[in-house]
Amino acid sequence: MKLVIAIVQKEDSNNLQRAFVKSNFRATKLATSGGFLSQGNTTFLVGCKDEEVDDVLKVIKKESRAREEIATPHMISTGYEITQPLKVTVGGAICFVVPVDKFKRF
Amino acid sequence: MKLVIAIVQKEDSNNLQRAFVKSNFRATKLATSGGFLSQGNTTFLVGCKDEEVDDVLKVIKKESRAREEIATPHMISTGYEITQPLKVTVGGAICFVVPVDKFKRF
Amino acid sequence: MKLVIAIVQKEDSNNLQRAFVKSNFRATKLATSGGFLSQGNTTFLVGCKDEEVDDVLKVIKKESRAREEIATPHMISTGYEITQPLKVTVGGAICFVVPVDKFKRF
Ligand SMILES: Nc1ncnc2c1ncn2[C@@H]1O[C@@H]2COP(=O)(O)O[C@H]3[C@@H](O)[C@H](n4cnc5c(N)ncnc54)O[C@@H]3COP(=O)(O)O[C@H]2[C@H]1O
Ligand SMILES: Nc1ncnc2c1ncn2[C@@H]1O[C@@H]2COP(=O)(O)O[C@H]3[C@@H](O)[C@H](n4cnc5c(N)ncnc54)O[C@@H]3COP(=O)(O)O[C@H]2[C@H]1O
Ligand SMILES: Nc1ncnc2c1ncn2[C@@H]1O[C@@H]2COP(=O)(O)O[C@H]3[C@@H](O)[C@H](n4cnc5c(N)ncnc54)O[C@@H]3COP(=O)(O)O[C@H]2[C@H]1O
Repeated sequence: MKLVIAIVQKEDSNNLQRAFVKSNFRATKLATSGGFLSQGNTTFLVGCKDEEVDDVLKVIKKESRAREEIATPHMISTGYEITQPLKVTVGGAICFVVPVDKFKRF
Repeated sequence: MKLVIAIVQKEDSNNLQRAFVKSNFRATKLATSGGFLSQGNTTFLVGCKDEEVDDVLKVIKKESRAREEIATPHMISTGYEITQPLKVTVGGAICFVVPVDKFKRF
Repeated sequence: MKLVIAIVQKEDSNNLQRAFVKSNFRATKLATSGGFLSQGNTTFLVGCKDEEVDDVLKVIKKESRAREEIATPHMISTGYEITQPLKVTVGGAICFVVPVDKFKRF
């Protein structure tokens, strides 16, 4: 059993949720936000069998897109000094696959 | 040290939180939602010693119940085509026990 | 690759977010709440290289502070019977470093 923790852009989160259901992967959704742009994004938790990890990652790759954002000075409140609007490429998805020692359903 | 990640139904979350305090397990609560029914549920993070994992799981098992929900077509917005209301059994709790390489309190 | 999961008090969360950007650590923020005091707190997910973990922990340690709270009976709704207000020291940060089997960016 592994736990896939995937951070995606809000714009892709409904499509990704639909795609998980279609491929029969169970998932849980968390509303999160980015450390740099402070914009809202979505984090999915997907517990799956070891041999399903690559398929889960394929579904995520297919449904998420990188986008260019124009970040204005007030969006970057986190200590990054910018005076001009800055072009930032926000990736499609960031995925961490974490080992699971024990899995229980009650 | 292990981290127990437990997804439970909203209806059980206050009882489970109380039960963690009573058994002196420290916990953090996240408001989450299900991938299939899109209903709100609750995810707990419980960091505990290796030898406490089974006790933490016992507390979770005792406080969470499976329930039958009648899912209507609009609830299942995630690509699962249903025309008739569908009986869905939502489990009591889904638990992932994850290894912790390092634990620090500041 | 490791995933640092750090629970900090709300009061420290903006400073910590700024400090992550300044030291070029990428992070994702979750609004969470404590199991005991039920107050809002913040959980950060920081994926970093194995050799960066100690630096990430140093940044967290520097930006978070322990505080004394006076907990009144209604704050502790979770089964801890108190009749008098109770002095509670809420720590600066609770950090779990979790191993990552696979990391992917799409
Ligand atoms: N210090 C810095 N200097 C210059 N540019 C910076 C920067 N930090 C971030 N960026 C840029 O801003 C985009 C949005 O970052 P944000 O932190 O808001 O939103 C992030 C964050 O929520 C999450 N994330 C990315 N890497 C992470 C990691 N290692 N650990 C935890 N969360 C991560 O995924 C979202 C998208 O990240 P992505 O890398 O695709 O896209 C990033 C990146 O292109
Ligand atoms: N492997 C996993 N990884 C991450 N999170 C997981 C997970 N397995 C379950 N969860 C989480 O736990 C909630 C309850 O799942 P359960 O399997 O008991 O109860 C499920 C199950 O009985 C049913 N269900 C879920 N997906 C289905 C599908 N593709 N086809 C038919 N029934 C489905 O609907 C109920 C509610 O599902 P929902 O997604 O709204 O809510 C799920 C989801 O948030
Ligand atoms: N092992 C763990 N796993 C997951 N999350 C953890 C954790 N240890 C701590 N946390 C999280 O960190 C917050 C601060 O914990 P701390 O131990 O510094 O500060 C705690 C502690 O000093 C005290 N406390 C907690 N549980 C207690 C209990 N059963 N009896 C007496 N005091 C308690 O109340 C403060 C606030 O606790 P609260 O639960 O509201 O908020 C907690 C909780 O959200």
